Amino acid sequence: DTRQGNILSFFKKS
Amino acid sequence: MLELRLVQGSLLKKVLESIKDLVTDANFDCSATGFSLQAMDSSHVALVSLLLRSEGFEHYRCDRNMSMGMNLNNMAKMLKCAGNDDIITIKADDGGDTVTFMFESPNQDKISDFEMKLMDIDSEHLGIPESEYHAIVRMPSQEFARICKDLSSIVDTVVISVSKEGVKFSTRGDIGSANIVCRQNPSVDKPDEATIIEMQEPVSLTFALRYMNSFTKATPLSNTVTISMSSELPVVVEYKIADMGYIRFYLAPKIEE
Repeated sequence: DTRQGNILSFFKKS
Repeated sequence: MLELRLVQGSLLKKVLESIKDLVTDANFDCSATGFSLQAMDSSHVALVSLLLRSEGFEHYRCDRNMSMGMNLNNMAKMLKCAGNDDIITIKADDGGDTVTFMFESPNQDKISDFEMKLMDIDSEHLGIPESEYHAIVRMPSQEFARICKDLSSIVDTVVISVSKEGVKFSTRGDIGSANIVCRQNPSVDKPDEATIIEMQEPVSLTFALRYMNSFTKATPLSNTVTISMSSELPVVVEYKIADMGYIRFYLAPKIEE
């Protein structure tokens, strides 16, 4: 099974 | 005071058509570097990053850095009123709450002004780290669009795998499975038709086709598309914008559980 990843878990707020 | 004159106004029309369904509201940032935008879709699965460099404009005046919040659907509606050969000028006053789009026909016999209300948008600017990608594929943008469209009519996810053999798009669903392999095909005569793979190590990631399909709305901006992948990172789907900059779409992969 897969779940959709989230951009915020890869790129941090600058 | 901000005044940006873009002779090839169709580029801006195409940019808006390519992002208006992915992102509802966004801040356009204007600085000495250029006219740019960074925004996520509402579910934070995809991010779009646009840059139109100042050198690409015939006239570029931006007295101080400005951030203008716009509803992209409304902006697209206004830009649709510009002819494909029109020159588009974007104007705004410092601290104002509107932006004006001026369209000039090529022989100057028709001049239109459209004024649009700006919005206050709380946006989160994200730092995108410089990365060495495991695999970079450059291929004809129309070919990529065709593959995404074909596969999305069958299933909703795609596995993109890059190996020495080529780039493989695979799907598996209730009705069956599909595999499309594009082999490396360096074409000296027609570089836009080539498929070129730079690979440090094989990589394979799973993505939602719905987003990939949305990205391919940028196809009219460029004959080629570049897909950059690493096993630990969102994929980058990049369309270069003739001598001016780029539009990059980042998509978080599906994660095995």
